[in-house]
Amino acid sequence: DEFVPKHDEL
Amino acid sequence: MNIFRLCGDMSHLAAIIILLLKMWKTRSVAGISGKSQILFATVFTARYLDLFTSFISIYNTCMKVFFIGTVYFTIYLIYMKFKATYDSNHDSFRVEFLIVPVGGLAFLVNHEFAPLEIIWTFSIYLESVAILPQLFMISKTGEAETITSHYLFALGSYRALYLCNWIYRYYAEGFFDLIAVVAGVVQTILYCDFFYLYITKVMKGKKISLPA
Repeated sequence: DEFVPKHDEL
Repeated sequence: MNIFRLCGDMSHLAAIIILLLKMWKTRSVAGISGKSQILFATVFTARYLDLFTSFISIYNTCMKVFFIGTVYFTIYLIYMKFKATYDSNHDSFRVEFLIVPVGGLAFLVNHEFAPLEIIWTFSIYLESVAILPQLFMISKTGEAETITSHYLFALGSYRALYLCNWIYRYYAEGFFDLIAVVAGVVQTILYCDFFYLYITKVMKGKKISLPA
């Protein structure tokens, strides 16, 4: 499945 | 973490501190849009829901707590402590015209149709237009205090620096988040007009006064 970027930014 | 993102976060931090200093020192919220601050509070609340569920770093957690704390304190100053100086007549932007389309778009265009992801996407889209009530208020009053101009310059620079961060992360880590990038470009473009005024006027010691 599509890679869901882990939200590591503010 | 990279230098662009660090400078971006510091610029964002500076903007919030400049705003708080302006309010505290002048004991006035004149020229500040309470609606924009409410939108920013919505952005931070929606984006930082994972504050207690996913730990990224001490830095990340501290900054999130600071951003959420200060934006709600700013709203307290505007609508309670210095309410008498709040210019609600000029702060008349219809925020429902922002929230409804942005909310709909977050449902339609996102990375994953999951509650937290849709809420995160909503916060990204909302942040890109959250400054509109403030810019609208300045266009209505026809001028901005110099300290408010510095606040807006720092706030606009933060997302412009994030664009550099995303370019760097694309080449250095192969990281790419189309939604954040597109919203970041829109957000930065909205400041361009202001950046022009800031560089041509404020940098030369003049005040920003738009043709009313």
